Amino acid sequence: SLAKRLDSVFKSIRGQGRLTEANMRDALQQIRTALLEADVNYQVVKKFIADVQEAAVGAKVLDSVHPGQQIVKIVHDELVTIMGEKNAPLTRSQKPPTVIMLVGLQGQGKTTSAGKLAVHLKKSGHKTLLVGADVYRPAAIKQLEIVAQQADAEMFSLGEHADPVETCLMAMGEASLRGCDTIVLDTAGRLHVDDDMMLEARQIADQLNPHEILFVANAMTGQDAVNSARQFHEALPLTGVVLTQMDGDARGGAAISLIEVTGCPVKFVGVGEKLDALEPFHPERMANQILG
Amino acid sequence: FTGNDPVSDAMFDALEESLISADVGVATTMTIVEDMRARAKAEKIVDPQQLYQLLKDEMVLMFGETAPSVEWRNEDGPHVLLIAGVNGSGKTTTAGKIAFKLANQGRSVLLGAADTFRAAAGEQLGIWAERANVGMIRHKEGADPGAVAYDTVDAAIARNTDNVIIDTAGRLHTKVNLMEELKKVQRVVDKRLPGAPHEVLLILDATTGQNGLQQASQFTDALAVTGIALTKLDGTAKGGMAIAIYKQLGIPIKLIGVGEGVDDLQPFDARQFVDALFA
Ligand SMILES: Nc1nc2c(ncn2[C@@H]2O[C@H](COP(=O)(O)OP(=O)(O)OP(=O)(O)O)[C@@H](O)[C@H]2O)c(=O)[nH]1
Ligand SMILES: Nc1nc2c(ncn2[C@@H]2O[C@H](COP(=O)(O)OP(=O)(O)OP(=O)(O)O)[C@@H](O)[C@H]2O)c(=O)[nH]1
Ligand SMILES: [Mg+2]
Ligand SMILES: [Mg+2]
Repeated sequence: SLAKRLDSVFKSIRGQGRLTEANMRDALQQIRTALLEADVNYQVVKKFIADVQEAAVGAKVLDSVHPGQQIVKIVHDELVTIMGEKNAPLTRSQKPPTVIMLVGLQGQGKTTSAGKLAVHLKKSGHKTLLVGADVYRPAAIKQLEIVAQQADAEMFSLGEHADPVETCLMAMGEASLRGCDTIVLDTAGRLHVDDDMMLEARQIADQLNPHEILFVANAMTGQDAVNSARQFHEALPLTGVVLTQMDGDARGGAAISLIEVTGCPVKFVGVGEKLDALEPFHPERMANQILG
Repeated sequence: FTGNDPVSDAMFDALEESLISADVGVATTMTIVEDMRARAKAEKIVDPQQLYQLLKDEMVLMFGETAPSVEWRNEDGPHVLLIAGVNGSGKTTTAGKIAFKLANQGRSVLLGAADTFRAAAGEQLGIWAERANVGMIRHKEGADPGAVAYDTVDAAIARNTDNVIIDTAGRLHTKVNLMEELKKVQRVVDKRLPGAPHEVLLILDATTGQNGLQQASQFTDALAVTGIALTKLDGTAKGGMAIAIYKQLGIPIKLIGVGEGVDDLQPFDARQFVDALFA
C-alpha cells in the first residue's frame, strides 16, 4: 500500500535529521507509481503529483515529525477533493417525468444498471419506465424486458426495427399513461469514435433533454478511460458517472480520470450482478481503494 | 547520457508515457524502459527512431514468429472450445463470430449456451447461432451450466460434429463460487470427452487496465487458459496488458475482436498489434 511504501521511504530518513527535497522527490515517485498501478491516467497523475507537491510545500512537510503520514494524508485528501467530498444525488425534475439517459461503451453494465436504478428509485416511492433504445445488440430488448420484470418496473420499446430516437420520444407519452414519474433510457453500447452512433446519442439527448445523462463505465477500465470519457463529454451534456463492477479487485483509478475529464461526480457504483447491487459513491472509500 | 544526446532522458520519458498509456502496466513498462536504456548505451544508439524500431522488433519476436494456431481440429471426436472471462468482455459475441467463421469453412459446429444465469443470455447466443447457421444446445434458465456443457459435448459426439463452442456466464475472478462453477464445467466436459476442452479462450476487453493481469492469472489457475481473444480493439484502447500477460504468464493472444459484426474477428498478428500500440 502507499502508506507502507512511504513509510519505508521515510524510515531511512528518520534520525538523519531533516527531510530534504531529494527525499520528497522519492516520496512523490512512490505516489506516482501507486496511482499509475491503480490505472489512473498518466497525464492526470502528472497534474496530481504537481498539486500534491504544492500542497506539501505549503504544509511545510519538510519540517514535520511524521512526513510519511502527513504526505499520505495530503494525497488522500487531494483524491477525496477531486472525487467530490460527499455523495451527489440524482437530479429530479420539477415536473415529471424525470428522464435519465444511460450511455457508454459496449458491455459496461448499462442495461443492468437501468434495472438497478428502477429498484433504487422504487425504495423512495418512484415508479420507473425502462426504455429499450438498443436496437442493435442481439436480444437487448428481451434482456431489458426481463430486467424490468425482475425490478418490478414498467418497460417500453418499439422493438428492434424501430428508430431509437423515436422510441425514446414515444416513451414520454407512455410514462404518463402508465403513471411513471421516471424514465430510464437504456441506449446501445457505442464507441466514442463511431460518428454515426455518437450522432444518434446526441439526437436522443437533444430531443429528450434528459435531466441526467449518466456515463456508465467499468471500474477495471485502464488508460483509455480519458479518451472515451472526453469524447462522450464533448458530444453530450453528461451529468454523472456510474462505475460498475466495483465488487471486483480493480483498484479503480479510472474513477479519477472520469471525474477529472467530465467534471461530473460519480453518482452510483455497481457492486454485483443482482438488481439490488447499486450503492451511492463514497469518495473516502474510493480514495482508500485507489491508494491500495 | 549528456544533455545534447538525441537519445535522451526525454526520449525515455516519452517511451514510458506511450507504454503506460497503452496499458502495458507499470512493472512491465519499467522493465522495458530499463532494457532499452541499457541497449542504447551498449550499442551506442543515437537515433530515437532506431531505438523504437528495435523495441518494436523485439516485441514482435517475443510474441513468436508464427501466429498461434486456430485450426481447432480434433482427430478423435469434436474439438471443444471453452469460452470464459469477466462480465461484458465479449464472450457471447466472440463465440458467435467463431461459430460463423468455422461454419463458413465448412465445419459442422454446435454451440453450448452454458450461461444459464444472465437475462436473455440464451436468446442472445441463439441469434448468433442463426447468423452462423449452426445448432445450439440450451436448457432453461437457472439450469446447471455443467449439464448444458455435458449435453453439448454429448450431442456433438453423437452427431459427429467437428467443433463445439461452449459460452459461459461472465464472472469476476474474485468470486470463488463462480470460479468453482467454471472448474466444474471443465471437469464435466473432460469426463465426457477425455482431453476436452482442447482450447480454453479467455476473453479480455482491450479497455481493461492492469486488472487484466489479475484476471488472466486467476482464470489460468482455475482452468489452464490456452489463449486469449482480445476484444474491442476497434476502439482507442491498445490492449497493452496482453504484453504483460504474455511476459508473465506465457498465454498467447490468438484472436482479436474488431467490431460487433459476424466478420469482426481476426487472427492475432504481432506486427500489426505492436505497430498499433505505438501509433
Ligand atoms: N459483477 C458485476 N457485474 C456487473 C455489474 N454491472 C453489470 N454487470 C454485468 O456485466 C455484464 C454486462 O452488463 P450489461 O448490462 O449487459 O452491459 P451493457 O452496458 O448494457 O452492454 P451493451 O448493451 O452491450 O453495451 C453482465 O454480465 C452484467 O450482469 C456489477 O456492478 N458487478
Ligand atoms: N466494438 C466492439 N464491441 C464488441 C466487441 N466484442 C463484443 N462487443 C460488444 O460488447 C458487448 C458485450 O458483448 P457480449 O458478447 O454480450 O459480452 P459477454 O462477455 O458475453 O457478456 P456477459 O455474458 O454479460 O458477461 C456487446 O454490445 C457486444 O456487441 C468488439 O470486438 N468490438
Ligand atoms: Mg445493454
Ligand atoms: Mg455472454
